[in-house]
Amino acid sequence: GVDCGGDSRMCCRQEFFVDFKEIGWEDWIIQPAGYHMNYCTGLCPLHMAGIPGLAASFHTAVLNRIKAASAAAAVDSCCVPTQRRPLSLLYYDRDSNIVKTDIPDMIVDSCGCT
Amino acid sequence: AARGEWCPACGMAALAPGTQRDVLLALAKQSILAKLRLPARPSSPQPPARGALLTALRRLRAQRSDTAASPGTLRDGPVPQLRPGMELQEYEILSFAESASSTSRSVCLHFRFSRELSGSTEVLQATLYLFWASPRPRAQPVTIRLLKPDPMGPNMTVASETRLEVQGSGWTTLDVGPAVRSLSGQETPRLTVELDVPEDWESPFPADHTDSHWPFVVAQARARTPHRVRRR
Repeated sequence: GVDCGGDSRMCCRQEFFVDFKEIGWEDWIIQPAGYHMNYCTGLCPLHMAGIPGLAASFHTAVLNRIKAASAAAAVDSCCVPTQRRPLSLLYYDRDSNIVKTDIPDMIVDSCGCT
Repeated sequence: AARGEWCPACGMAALAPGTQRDVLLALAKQSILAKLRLPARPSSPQPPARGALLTALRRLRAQRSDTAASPGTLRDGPVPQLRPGMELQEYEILSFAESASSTSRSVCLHFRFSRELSGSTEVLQATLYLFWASPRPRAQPVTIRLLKPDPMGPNMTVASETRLEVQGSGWTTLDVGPAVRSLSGQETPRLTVELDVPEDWESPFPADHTDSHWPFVVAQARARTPHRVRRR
């Protein structure tokens, strides 16, 4: 996978960090301090298409929603997550219990063209 | 989108930067809450007051030492007095690795510690735990570098370097006490660890998402004793 940067407009992974303090969630999420909500962006010309690895996930749901919103049906190859890992959270639930949970496929590690 | 043009998934790039940020933040909130099956964020938790917690822990400890001294005796009534030296609060700090950047031969791990570490806490010892899923049975060299911020600039400098011979799969430990102690005074104490690993090795960040193998640091710490002033 390629990380975005410079002038290239090819498919890459854009890093995006959601700081829980910034959104006022630091009082109920104990760890981590934020969420690396990286996403995939960039062009996928035909010669870059064909990298497999797209499974059902939150990200595909987002992708499908955007696709549905698009007026055109015929599309080129798309820049999508090819490697993901879970987000581990330690937080207070509604009853102030401390809960540890892992949400699968929440962090995009690399991107590629479908 | 017509052939050769932007994929619809890249539509976000066309948004204004401020709007895009708002959309992503809203999406992050929505997805986390949905995955936790929460209709809304829980209201602010009411953790027990620090003082009450310390009192409870002291009572527990005092009760234990009392029971150990006179087995078979049940106590009811006032809490026994603490013995000298028992008033120091010792505890463990756990930090799991986060935001790793890696190449085929090098992995960078960050361990964040609470701000409490920088002021009121004295670190007695600290240990780094790394799990290796080695494909080979014979020993392989692994270089572990502890990095610290360079006071002269934005870069990191090497505080210490250790070379280990890792035998097959399993956990390895490394004493990082001096490095964790040196974080004292930093506004956001963070330990950075760089690993040089054999090329065909799996990163210590498990690819199969086995969280029980996640790298971590354990630090034994205790509250600093207040300075005493004696008048003569």
